[in-house]
Amino acid sequence: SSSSSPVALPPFFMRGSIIQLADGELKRVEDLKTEDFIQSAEISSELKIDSSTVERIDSGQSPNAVVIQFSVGELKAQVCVEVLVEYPFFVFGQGWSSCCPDRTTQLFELSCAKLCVGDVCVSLTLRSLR
Amino acid sequence: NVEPRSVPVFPWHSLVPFLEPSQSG
Repeated sequence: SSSSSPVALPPFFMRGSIIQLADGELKRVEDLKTEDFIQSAEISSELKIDSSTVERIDSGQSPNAVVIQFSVGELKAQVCVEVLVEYPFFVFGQGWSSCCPDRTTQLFELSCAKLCVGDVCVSLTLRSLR
Repeated sequence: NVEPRSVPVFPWHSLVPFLEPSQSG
C-alpha cells in the first residue's frame, strides 16, 4: 500500500539506534552531543558542518507536515525543507528537537525539545562547493 | 539458545540534513 506522506521516517532516530562517528566510535542516537557532529565533520574530507538557523515554520502540504525555512551558513542562504512534524533536528548545544516533540517521543522514544524559530541546527554541506 | 542478531549501524551523517544553498545571485 502506498501513502501520501511527504517523507518516510528513517529508522536511525529510534532510541537505541547505533550511530558510527567518523573516527569509528559507536554511540546511541540519544547520547549524541554537538561535539560528535563537529568532530566527525572535521575528520571528513567531503562534508562540512553548517549552522542553519530556523527562520520560519509553516504548515506543509499534508496535516502532518511542516515547511521549515532555514538560514544556512555564513552566507545566510535561504533553504526550505518539508518534513513530518516529528522529524528531529539536532540543535547546537541543546540536542534533538522537533516541531512536535510529543510525537517524536511517542514514535521514536527519543527525548526531544520543541524546535523554535531562532534555533540553530546542525546541517551539512559539501566542502567542495564552488 | 539465542542466535546473535546483527545490529544495524548507521553513519553519523545520515542524521544530519543536507542543506545546500541554491546558487542564486
